[in-house]
Amino acid sequence: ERVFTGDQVLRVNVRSEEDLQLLRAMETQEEWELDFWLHPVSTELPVDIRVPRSSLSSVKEYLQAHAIPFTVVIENMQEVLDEEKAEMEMNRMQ
Amino acid sequence: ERSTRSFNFGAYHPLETIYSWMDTLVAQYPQLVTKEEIGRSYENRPMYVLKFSTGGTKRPAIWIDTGIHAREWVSQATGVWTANKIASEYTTDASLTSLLNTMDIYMLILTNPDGYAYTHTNDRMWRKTRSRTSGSACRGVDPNRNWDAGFGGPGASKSPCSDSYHGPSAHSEIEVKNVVNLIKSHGNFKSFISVHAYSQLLMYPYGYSCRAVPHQQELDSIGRVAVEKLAVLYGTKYKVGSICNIIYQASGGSIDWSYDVGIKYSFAFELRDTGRFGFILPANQIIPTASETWQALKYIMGYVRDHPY
Repeated sequence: ERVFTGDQVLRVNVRSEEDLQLLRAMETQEEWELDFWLHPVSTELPVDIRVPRSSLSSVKEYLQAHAIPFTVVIENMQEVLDEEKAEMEMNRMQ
Repeated sequence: ERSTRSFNFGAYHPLETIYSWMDTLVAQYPQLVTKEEIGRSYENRPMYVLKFSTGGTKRPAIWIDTGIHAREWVSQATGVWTANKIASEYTTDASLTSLLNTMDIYMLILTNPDGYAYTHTNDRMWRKTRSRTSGSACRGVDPNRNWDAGFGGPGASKSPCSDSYHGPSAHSEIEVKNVVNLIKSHGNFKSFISVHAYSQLLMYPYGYSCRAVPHQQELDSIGRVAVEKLAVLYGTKYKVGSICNIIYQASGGSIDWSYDVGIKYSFAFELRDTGRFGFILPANQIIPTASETWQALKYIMGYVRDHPY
């Protein structure tokens, strides 16, 4: 089973067209293996990106270098998935 | 005695549990609900449609599918809750009763069974089908880029490793083909509603082009009233618009196909995450999500009932 230990989900509230372009440029960085949960589409909608642990520092450097503010909405993906699985298991037992 | 009363609608369930729950629903409401196998998935799992009908043959019908993208678990869970709601509130809810006295409702809860099973066993973040593509080590096609509607156009990838891979040809995915065959052989669907997650959007065609559909004004006004009804319960705010204008150009989508084959009232929902969980929405939000969505679904279905065409 695939694990996501240390992966984080970053949320970017897009402020401008320039931000959008910079975020779209990230979609082409295949080596970062980013999983865009919400794609950069407009300044009306946030952008959510699941970032593998191995790419975290480069991605955060990129965002900070371009002064794009972001928040970490999921600190450690695997922890949240473990909770979800434990809850399902408990329900199944019930 | 098998009963749906003990089923926990506020929890996520594996495919097998949902399939056996379907049998209890049919057993509990035999006059209203039937389970029909519309074909098999790539990995040979049955695809079951729940048909809600009070009689007649090929009555005007409403199609609702959930779970076309495997990881969007609140979508499948909302489908389960909604199916139970329809069955349990027929004869008590006046609007629903009048609808079912003249129309049928078809619900496909696990539209991507292989992908859904895979999210439970191997990769919770899986989105696509599990088909193999010759010449590539990567698997799966985005089943919402595989419909014969602007197929292969912008907003879909030709790379088998991409999460939005459109597949080798339109309707190449057996899961999509099974739905297409049912819709075409039935021939009397009046509404096609596809439920995704997340980002609180209610969308109508087109995705493959940003030009307005002929019925754009009517679909937009239906959508606006529907999301008002939805917001009454918990204040969840939705945006309304065409796929292309509200998110991005996306070719090969299901509601574009349904609209182009003449099913005017075609909509796509992107359910909530109003917080910070994205695809991993906590199970305690399933029932609130399904309950608020039901307000919008009821309005849309009532409008379809009152506007025959």
